[in-house]
Parts: sequence; structure tokens; C-alpha cells
Amino acid sequence: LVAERPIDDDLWDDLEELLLQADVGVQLTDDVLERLRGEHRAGEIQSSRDLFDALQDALATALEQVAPPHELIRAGTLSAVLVVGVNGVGKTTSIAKLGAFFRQQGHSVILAAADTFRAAAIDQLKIWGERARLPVIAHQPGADPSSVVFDALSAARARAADVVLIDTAGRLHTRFNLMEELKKIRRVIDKQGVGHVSTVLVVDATTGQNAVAQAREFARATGLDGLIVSKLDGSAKGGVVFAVTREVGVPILFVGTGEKIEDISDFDPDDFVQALIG
Amino acid sequence: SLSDRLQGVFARLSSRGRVSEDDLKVALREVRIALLEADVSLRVVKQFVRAVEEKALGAEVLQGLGGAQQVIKIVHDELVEMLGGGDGGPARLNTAPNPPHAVMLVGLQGSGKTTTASKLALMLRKQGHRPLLVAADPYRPAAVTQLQTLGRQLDVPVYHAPDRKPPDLAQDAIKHAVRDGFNYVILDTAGRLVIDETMMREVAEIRRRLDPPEVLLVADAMTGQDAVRVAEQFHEQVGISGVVLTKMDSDARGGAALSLRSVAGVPIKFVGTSERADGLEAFHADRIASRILG
Ligand SMILES: Nc1nc2c(ncn2[C@@H]2O[C@H](COP(=O)(O)OP(=O)(O)OP(=O)(O)O)[C@@H](O)[C@H]2O)c(=O)[nH]1
Ligand SMILES: Nc1nc2c(ncn2[C@@H]2O[C@H](COP(=O)(O)OP(=O)(O)OP(=O)(O)O)[C@@H](O)[C@H]2O)c(=O)[nH]1
Ligand SMILES: [Mg+2]
Ligand SMILES: [Mg+2]
Repeated sequence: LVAERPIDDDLWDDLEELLLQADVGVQLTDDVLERLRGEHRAGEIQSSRDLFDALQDALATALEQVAPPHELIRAGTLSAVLVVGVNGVGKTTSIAKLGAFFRQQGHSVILAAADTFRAAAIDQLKIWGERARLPVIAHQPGADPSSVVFDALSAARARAADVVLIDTAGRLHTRFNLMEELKKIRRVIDKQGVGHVSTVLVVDATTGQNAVAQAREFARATGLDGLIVSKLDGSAKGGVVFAVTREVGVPILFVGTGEKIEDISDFDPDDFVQALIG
Repeated sequence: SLSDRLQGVFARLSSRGRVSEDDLKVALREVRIALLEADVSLRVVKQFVRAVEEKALGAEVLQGLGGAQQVIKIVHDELVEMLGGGDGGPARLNTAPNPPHAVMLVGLQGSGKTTTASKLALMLRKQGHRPLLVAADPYRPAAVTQLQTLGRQLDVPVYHAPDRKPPDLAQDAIKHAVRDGFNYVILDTAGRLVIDETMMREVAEIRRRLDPPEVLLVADAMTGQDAVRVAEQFHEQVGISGVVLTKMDSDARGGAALSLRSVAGVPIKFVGTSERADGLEAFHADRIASRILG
């Protein structure tokens, strides 16, 4: 696609295919191509090289503009990060990665094992805690997740830790009682007078258009401050994030690029778009 | 919904009598959009629309609401057929000439393999069989503990061996099953990327050594366009005999079902409908077709 070629119907078709297959979705694909066709008609795009640059630009800008930047950690106070998302997307692994990342930056991090439901969820986070050398606050399976959160925040104060990362159970946004449970967890955090609270939604890069509904519902329940896109080391492009950011207006903060503790990076819109239209 | 959109299209057509080929193309564009929005992979959408176009042209579709309904019926029937057709009935696991019958689960990270393994174990136990669960994921933290916990809750034994490579462990498990009279062996493997050659070789090796009668691709119902690549690569590199579509209790449209079925050419046998051990149902093509069409 990058080689010089005439800007004809075939090229527009190929571009449409590229975007659709990247999970950008029908509506946004149409919007982007319509805008580029307009620029082409207006003479602003002369070659296929120009077209590719314009596409790169349009997509990267879409991600930058829709959402103001958000810092998960605020200096001089306790920062809590509530990590949420549907089942199996990579919440627990992302928390381990983030914890190690923040520890490297000199922060004192505590992990809260607030998934008290799924088999071996607490064990999983404890193993990550050992590997990353981060303390894990946990109760027994079946305990009230809110009480684990309460404990973790108290522990953070007692030990003068400045970051608490909270792992929650995977939950479908369509489950009313599970979303209510999440709201309760958020209320517990708010009642603790934590200096800085963020809720981060983890979205799996292999997810299709359902990610939009996920983001909408989680935003409605607790508000969202940022996204993590996981599993971008796979073949899926994660193009649904354009529709997601348009829907909830929050920035992508990090991307997960593997199963090891170091496999996390700051989100870079240009890199992401380049890999997508690559 | 697609039905509303098609009715809208047909209401706007101005000619009389039979719908022209061009008019049909307008209607088919709506079908394409609906399927893409439902996460059916693009190349499968194209095949599907071509098949529907042939049938619609052959059916001499009429004008007006009657015509719209004709097209909807053709689309629905074609979708049911492409999903495997019929009412499905009780899903059966393939068996070997002699027990133990191995059922191997493979798929991407987080798709629901470990949970599905426990669901299959419960189903088999309730049917009067003696299943053995095998924890062949040595990588993910607490993966073995997860399966052991589930096994304990269901009163199904779990075979594991620290420091055994998965292909060796799998063979040991079969020997253990023979010795202890288990007639089904459910092998849970680690999540993997289809582009990870080493990991794909691992499951190909397990498959080669055990020759399991059933290799199930466990895939998430919310999977997007990547479904075609997942189906293709697991089928080519490992060889699968069936698919389990998990998390169908979500509101994902589930278009991945069509992509997986049409690319791998093997039946979708089960769907996961909850996190609990009893959350496994037989796949019904007509229900999934209605869901995909919205
Ligand atoms: N390849 C790859 N795998 C990942 C990534 N992030 C997580 N995983 C894997 O995805 C699987 C699920 O990860 P978890 O962290 O358990 O996901 P979760 O959201 O906590 O799952 P639940 O708590 O069950 O809802 C594991 O096998 C992880 O190793 C990533 O960025 N890349
Ligand atoms: N709601 C719902 N959740 C499910 C279903 N199947 C699995 N899950 C959940 O999805 C998450 C991932 O399930 P696992 O069984 O750990 O997935 P996995 O494929 O073994 O993950 P890896 O081993 O890391 O690749 C867990 O939170 C499960 O409870 C389902 O049918 N419905
Ligand atoms: Mg988890
Ligand atoms: Mg597993």
C-alpha cells in the first residue's frame, strides 16, 4: 500500500479494507475516508504518499484530540488506581506491569487483591507481587472486595505508600449486580479521602465493536479516567479504540505488549497508528 | 435492526414488480454493514453477501415490504446454514476407538479455556463419565492452582506435574488416565498468540503425540476481525475439530461465530454462558444467527 500508486477506486477500496480489518468499524472508516476524499478533491492530497501521511495524521489526531491527558499518579499524595474491565482482558497482568513500572520510578506501591471471586485470582496477584517485589493486600476468597480495598488504603497510609493499584474481578458490563458492586468499591475509595483516584478500563486489542458498549457502561458506573489496551503484541490491531475514545473521551494511557512484567509502554498515538496502517 | 433497514431500502425503490439487480445491490450493502457491525470478519462478509446475492437473484425478489422480508429470510437462512445449520441438538464430544478420550483446549490468552475445561468436566461427570482434568499451562501465574481449585469444587481430579514440559506432561496424563480408569482427559493449555511460533509448535506437538479425537478452539464471543486469523492459524498449525464460543452472556453480537465456523470449517459445539461450571450450553445456529443480525 505504501508504494506509489494512482489514487483511484482500487486504492480507496484497499484503504477501506485495511481500516475495517483493523476493527476501526464501519462508521469511523466511512468518516475518515470521506474526509480524505474531500482533501483529495480539494487538491490537498496529490500522491498516494500524501494520502498515507494524511491518514496517519487524521487517525493520530483523533486519538490525541478527543481526550485530555491524565496522570495516574499525583505527587505529594496517595494515588489510587481502580482497574476494571470484562473477563480475561488482562487486568491482573496489567496491574503487575504498572506496579513494577511505578516502583522503578521510585514510588512505593501496594497491590490490592480485590478480585475475591474467581478461582486463584488472589494467588495469581500474589505471585506477581512476589516477582515484582510489591506488597499485596488480600483477604480470603469470597471476602467483600470493598473491605480489601479499605484495608489496602489503610495499609498505604500506615506504610506511607503513595500508589495503590486495585485489581477487580472481570465482569460483564451487562451484569447489573456486578456493576453495582463496582460502584460500591468506588464509593469506599472516595470515602477514604484518597488524594487522587483514577479508574482505568482495560480493553483487549482482539475485541471488536463490543468494546464501545464496555467503555460506555463502565464509564456510566464509575467514570473512567483512562484506558489500557492489552495484547497489542498479537495480530489484532485494536482499531476499536477510535470508537471507544470518541464514545467516552478518555485517553489511552498504556499498552500491553506481552505476558512479561516489562511488557507495558506509555501509549504513543503515532506508533499505534503506524502499526495499525503499517 | 437489519430488518428495519431493509424495509427502509425497499420502501425507497421506485420500480414496479421484480427488484432489479442494482436495487438488490443497495439492499445487500445494508447486509454488509450489519454484519461488519456485528464483528463478522470482512472476507467472510464478502463471501456471505455473494452467496445471498446469488440466492436472492434466483428467488426473483419482489418490491415493497414483501421483498424486504424475502431478503431477510434468505439472509437468515443462509446465516443459519453457514453457522452449521439445523437445531444442533445435544453437542457431542468426539471419541477415540478406545478410552481415554482426550479433549484438548487451545486458544488466545484469556479466552476462557481453563473455565471451559472445568465446565466440560462437570458436564462429563454428570453424564456418568470419569473425567480427568490436566493442568498443562506451566506459564501463567497460578494457572495450575486455578484448575485445581475448580477441580476440587467439582470433585474432579486434576493431573499436574511441576517441571514437565506440556507435551511430556500430556503424555504422562494419558498414561495416568489409563492406569486409574479415567475415560475422558480434558487438557487445558496456556493461552497463546497465533504469531508466536514457539508456542504454536508446542500445541502442534501435543496434538501430534496424543492424536486427541477432540481439539477445541476456545474463542471469546467479543472477538473482532482477528477471528479469521485465529481460526486459520489454529486450524492450519494445530488442526481443530470444534469451537467453543465463550462469554456469550455478554451483549457482543458474536459475528466471530460466523468467521470461525466458515474459516475453520468445523462445528461450533458449545457456548459459554456464565462464569460458573454449569455455564455451558450446546450451540444453536438459529439463535446465534438472530443475535448476529440484531
Ligand atoms: N500476549 C499478551 N497476553 C497478555 C497481555 N496482557 C495479559 N495477557 C494474558 O492474558 C491472560 C489474561 O490475563 P489476566 O491478567 O488474568 O486477565 P484479567 O483481566 O485479570 O482476567 P480476569 O480476572 O479473569 O477477568 C493471561 O494469560 C495473560 O498472560 C498482553 O499484553 N499480551
Ligand atoms: N461471563 C463469562 N465469563 C467467562 C466465561 N468463560 C470464561 N469466563 C471468564 O473469563 C475469564 C478468563 O477465563 P480463563 O478460563 O482464565 O481463560 P483462559 O483462556 O484459561 O486464560 P489464559 O489461560 O490466561 O489464556 C475468567 O474471568 C472467567 O471466569 C463465560 O462463558 N462467561
Ligand atoms: Mg484478573
Ligand atoms: Mg487458562
